[in-house]
Amino acid sequence: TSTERYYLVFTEWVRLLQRVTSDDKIIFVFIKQLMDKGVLSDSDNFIGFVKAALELSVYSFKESDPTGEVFTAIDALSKLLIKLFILQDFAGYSRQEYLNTVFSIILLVFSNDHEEDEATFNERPYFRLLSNFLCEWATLRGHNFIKVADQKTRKELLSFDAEFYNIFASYLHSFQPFAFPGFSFAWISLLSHRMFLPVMLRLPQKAGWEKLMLLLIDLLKFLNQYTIKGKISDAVSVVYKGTLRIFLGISNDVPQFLIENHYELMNNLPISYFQLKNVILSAIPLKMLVPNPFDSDLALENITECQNPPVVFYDPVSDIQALKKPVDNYLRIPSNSLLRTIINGLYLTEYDIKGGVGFDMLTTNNKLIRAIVLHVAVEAGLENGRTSSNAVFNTKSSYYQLLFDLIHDGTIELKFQVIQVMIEQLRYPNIHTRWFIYVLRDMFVTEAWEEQRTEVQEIILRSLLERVIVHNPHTWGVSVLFTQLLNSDEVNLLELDFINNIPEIKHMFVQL
Amino acid sequence: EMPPKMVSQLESSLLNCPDSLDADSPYLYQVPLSNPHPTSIFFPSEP
Amino acid sequence: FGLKALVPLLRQDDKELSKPYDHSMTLGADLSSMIHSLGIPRDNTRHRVLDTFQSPWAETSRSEVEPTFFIPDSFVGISGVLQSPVTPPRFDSAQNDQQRVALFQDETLFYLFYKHPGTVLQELTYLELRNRNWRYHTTLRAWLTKDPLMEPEVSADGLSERGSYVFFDPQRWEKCQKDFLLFYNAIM
Repeated sequence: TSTERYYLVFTEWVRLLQRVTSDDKIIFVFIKQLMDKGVLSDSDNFIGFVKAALELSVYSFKESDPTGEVFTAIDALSKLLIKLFILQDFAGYSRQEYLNTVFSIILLVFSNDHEEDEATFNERPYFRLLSNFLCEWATLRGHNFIKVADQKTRKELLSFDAEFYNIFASYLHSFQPFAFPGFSFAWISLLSHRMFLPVMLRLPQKAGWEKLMLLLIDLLKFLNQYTIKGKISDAVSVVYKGTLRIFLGISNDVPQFLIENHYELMNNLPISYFQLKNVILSAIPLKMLVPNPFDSDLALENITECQNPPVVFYDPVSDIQALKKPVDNYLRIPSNSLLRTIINGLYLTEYDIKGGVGFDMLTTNNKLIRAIVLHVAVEAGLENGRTSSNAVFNTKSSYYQLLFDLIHDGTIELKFQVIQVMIEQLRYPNIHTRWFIYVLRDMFVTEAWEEQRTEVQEIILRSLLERVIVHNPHTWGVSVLFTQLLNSDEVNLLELDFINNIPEIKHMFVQL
Repeated sequence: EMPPKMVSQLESSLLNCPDSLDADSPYLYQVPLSNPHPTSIFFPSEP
Repeated sequence: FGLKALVPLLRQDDKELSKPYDHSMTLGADLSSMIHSLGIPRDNTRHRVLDTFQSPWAETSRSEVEPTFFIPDSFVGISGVLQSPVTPPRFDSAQNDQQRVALFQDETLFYLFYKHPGTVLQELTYLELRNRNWRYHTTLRAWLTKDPLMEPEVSADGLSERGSYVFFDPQRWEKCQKDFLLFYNAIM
């Protein structure tokens, strides 16, 4: 059969690579013969050949002595596919089509294997194949593809570089744990691969960020789905640990990625992951020196960085949708009817199941609330730059007013959600952190809440405390605000009933 | 909750989790520095 | 949504109360060992860790991985490397290559000995190290030589001696001096 013939040809290739180096002339002759003699002459043949070669390589892996060389065939296959990518003249079709075809074939063989027999499926050969692509491409692209002698090809490959990674990322998205649980751990290893993750983080013009966020969100969604109160499996626990480690690595190498994408990460982070939340929100720009947050004499208005608006990669405005007009109109001229419209738009039609600490479901739209709060912050930050601090650091400003009214007129749950999201903005020194410290401190002491005052105070303290009782890191902004409240002349925390009535809480605050 | 089939697939994935050796650069033929030669059994046999 | 909801997190001792929450995810854990395993240093010098990231889990990160590297063309095909008349260099003949091997430093010999098992070269480096009064310990699989400043004490039965020796540690890639009980039948 043609499949058997493909097996023979591929076996010859594997044998050849065990005898000569991959840049030997014989290799080029072999590849040329593959094309000239009809093995790879058209797309049907190409698909048939690659499919057969991959199936044989996976079979070879499964049959090999596990203590020996198990990846000989897989390594040879990845070498062949990359060679073909470089050597073809791409007259009738594009590099993009070639790569998409290759990945589609891999996905096809992989998914058949994954679905067919759980007992025999093994993720390792597929991991190795994809890892090899990353290694081969990394070698090829060194110093802007300088090793590619032909200038035209070199230029094409250079302009294709970002696309290579984005195509790879798109396919990785298809392989995600929800779709192929038997590949989960290999998938996480690929996402964080040393020749993928740091490259995606550093592509020019942040070209890899969107797809990278897609993959990180896939991971967070998976964790979110299976982080069930009282019964988290060992496997999910291990997924969590790996995720945490990856975020720590990103925070060290490219904190700017976490800073600019915090909004979408918060939208998808499981609600009870307090430490990971802190890890993400604690990211500080490289080279920024941060003043001691526990200094009770800290004057935020004198810190230069507290004038600067943080960059957001994804504009939250896109998520406000139907409420954008009412929100922007309210920010121009506050009115009760606009407020009514906004608040009504924040309630869900179905329960949102969440494994929260103290609650199991929500009735308000967490993402929409986050979008609005961040949008208000962005606008306030812009106005601060345009006009003056007085316009913005002002309880009469519409920015403050909107948040105050949402809390005042909303249910307890809405109060909680708005305050939680405001506290998420307490990050490294920047104008949003500074503004929300101002707003929250004022909201904590103001009498304007009337009979709702203790409720609001308790929710603020709860939201701060849950960020502070966890192990390090803690965000700078939370530490600053918490210190200010602990040292406040206006409200003595230890006189508050809701603290004194709970012994464990009282004990905690006495310690603090 | 995770369906039983998914549970076992996830556990199987954990068992087969690739390690750093799997992620290393592909091992392909390189011109050897020296030809094979029988050496003492006491010498290290792995590089 | 109030403070009471946090009590199960504060009362880890109460198994019943704290049961719904996985504390490793809520309160988290001390991250110092995880950060250390990533290679993130504690002092102020920062370096990239993702470029040499072995695996998301410390348990599967038991070997170093080759990072991206670039070999300029001028480094490839250099003639005369390791005194070899051919490029890339070869060691194929016990007779002809012995004199080339004699020109190498101790560390080069150790490197070649450990890196090329079961080859002509391993044999040649073995012979040359012996010429330089190094002896190979068959159980430790390490090379040692006498400390020139100390005279060893030979045992009554003549089968061993106790003295001070210089070992070459291939794991740490350094010479180190150690007092040692050396059995003559263990060295070659």
